[in-house]
Amino acid sequence: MFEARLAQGALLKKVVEAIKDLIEDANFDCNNSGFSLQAMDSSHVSLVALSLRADGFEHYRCDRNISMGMKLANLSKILKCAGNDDAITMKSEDNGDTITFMFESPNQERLSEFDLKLMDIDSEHLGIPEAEYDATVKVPSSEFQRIVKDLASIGDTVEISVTKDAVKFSTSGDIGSANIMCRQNKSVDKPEESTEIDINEPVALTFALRYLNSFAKATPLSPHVVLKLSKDLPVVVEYHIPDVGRLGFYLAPK
Amino acid sequence: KASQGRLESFFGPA
Repeated sequence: MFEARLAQGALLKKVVEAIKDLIEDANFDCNNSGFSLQAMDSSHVSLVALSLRADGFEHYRCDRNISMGMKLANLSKILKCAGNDDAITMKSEDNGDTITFMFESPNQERLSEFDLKLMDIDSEHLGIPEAEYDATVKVPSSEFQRIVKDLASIGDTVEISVTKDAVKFSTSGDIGSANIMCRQNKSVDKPEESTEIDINEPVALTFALRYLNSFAKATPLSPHVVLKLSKDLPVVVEYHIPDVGRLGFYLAPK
Repeated sequence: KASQGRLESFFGPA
């Protein structure tokens, strides 16, 4: 049997809101080490990789490895019924055809249970090699969200170029062009506002803004986003979920 | 306009 209790149920709500427009359905894989998901969007241009560690849950039990197929829109409908301060417990029997979500309000006055039907989903997993990237950039997640939103009003694609002092986002379209530069700034007073660049090689790659805007829906999960770039490789856009795990997005370059 | 690659051209099956 699988049973996991997340005291901060809002985390799960935020994860699902961040990925539900990108992927339609996915298998959630559970084993001893945690709860994970890997899925590509329908055009196979981007990939979502979620991992929530077992020790990030208040209680975690998984007797056998299980894979639970869910339609994200349906999962989202159910999780929207959980309060933001609720604890969420997920339960499923081995070989069961449903997963139960139990929501508990902070004072335990309200307990609700929702069962979601599981489905069989054929999923292809990709092997993502551990790579050393040419450049790793850590920027405030709200800043990244604003940049990709603003640039999408001008163009369809963005060139991200990283040098040792700054990261530059550039686009152009019918009405004109734009570029936004963020300088390295290791703010000690306000660490949440810092921009940090770790570079082996200057790099410049172009990506579709539509996908980056979709990834930015994960902003509420983390104060920072980490971009990992290498020449001719998909970019990694990574949100670290404090004490629990990570939500990573991969996007093939143009 | 630059073409959009698919992820399979970068990563193999797991």
